[in-house]
Amino acid sequence: NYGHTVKDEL
Amino acid sequence: MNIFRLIGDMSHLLAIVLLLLKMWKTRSCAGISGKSQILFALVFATRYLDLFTAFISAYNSTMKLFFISTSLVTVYLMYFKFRATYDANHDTFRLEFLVVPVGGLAFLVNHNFSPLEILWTFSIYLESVAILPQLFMMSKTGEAETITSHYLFALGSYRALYILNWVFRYYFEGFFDLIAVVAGCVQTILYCDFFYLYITKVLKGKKLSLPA
Repeated sequence: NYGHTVKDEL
Repeated sequence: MNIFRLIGDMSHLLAIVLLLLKMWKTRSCAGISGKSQILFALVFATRYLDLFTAFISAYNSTMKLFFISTSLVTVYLMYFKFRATYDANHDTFRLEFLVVPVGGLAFLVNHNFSPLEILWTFSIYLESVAILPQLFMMSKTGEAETITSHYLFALGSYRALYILNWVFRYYFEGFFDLIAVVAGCVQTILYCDFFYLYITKVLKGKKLSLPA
């Protein structure tokens, strides 16, 4: 997966 | 979301509130490392760039806004409003010794070679060493106010709780992020010495004094 993987942690 | 991460986030929030309370009530930032606070502001600024592009939840966005704003307020209070009480003579850790290696490592070791991902990785690595100027300052002054030790205990506990969160997520969600886990372990290990002093001294009502 390109780009920034969405992070669900703070 | 799980209980470990929720308590961890609340501990992080408590730490920031404790620090602001200490500065506001004592009208002083004595014993606090302004350099660590600058690093924390940088950590949040580089980690939460997706605040407006990726919506996770109201909780996630609110907490990001809170962390960014309070870290900026803290730096403002230290370097402007309560500048006269800032102990620059003992806050001498060279930030470039942290930011440059961490910046280089973020370029070399990351999940994706994209701007946002590299900045996120930089933020994760930087957070793991951001407390060093504060610990260094305490070792030079040889002591810390009790409220400051509570601040540090809450701050150190937050990432220790995140480690439990990662164990939980690994077994129940199959989630695993090596970069966050390794950096989180390094960050928590740096607090071990302080945790020992806090539990053996502060919790017994004594003042926190480090072997200078």
